Amino acid sequence: MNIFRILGDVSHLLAMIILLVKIWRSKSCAGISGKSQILFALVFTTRYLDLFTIFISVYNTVMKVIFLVCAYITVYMIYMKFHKTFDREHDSFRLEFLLVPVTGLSFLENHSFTPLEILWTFSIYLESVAILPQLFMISKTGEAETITTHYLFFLGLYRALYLANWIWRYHTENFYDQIAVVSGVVQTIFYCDFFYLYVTKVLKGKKLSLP
Amino acid sequence: SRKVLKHDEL
Repeated sequence: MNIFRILGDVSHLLAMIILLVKIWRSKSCAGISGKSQILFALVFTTRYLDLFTIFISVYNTVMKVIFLVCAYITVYMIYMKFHKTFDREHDSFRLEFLLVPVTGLSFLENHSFTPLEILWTFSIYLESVAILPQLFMISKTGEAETITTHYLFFLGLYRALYLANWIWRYHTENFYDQIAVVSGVVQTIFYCDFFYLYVTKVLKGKKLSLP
Repeated sequence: SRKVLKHDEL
């Protein structure tokens, strides 16, 4: 466990909490892509099946459970509790465009051809593209609430910190998981454009709106 | 024997 890994996990958790607090306080999930949140719930579900098969550490187990609970509460808020505020019209990304290639790729390129390992691989590939419906929604409406941009910032920061973690682990432990690293790089690239807008607009007190 | 993979990251 290194500092990048811890900070990455904290950013990830913070992102999920920011989103939940935003929805809870405003009693609204306007501007949030329910599809992205369903994908994240699917990501955690398929990745953390090893909760039942292997014990890594108390930290690992507790964090996995918290992530799963947060993801499902978020989906519940969007599709059940505050469904009237959900902007279904603009959440129009076609999920099959992500799910079909991701499923295919997880069967083709994995560490071992076993059900649990294929599901883990599926979750890694899916996570790298899960934010696209959200980014698509923002590009469609042309704007995002400031708190939504904070959520995206911490989600992107988590990915960037994981890259630093892998560089660290490569040098100190000779650890290198090609599937995770390649997907992580792809995922981080998706946030670059957003990071630019976040720094140039949101941090200067302006609302994020696209020209 | 089958390789058991341990993924220790979240």
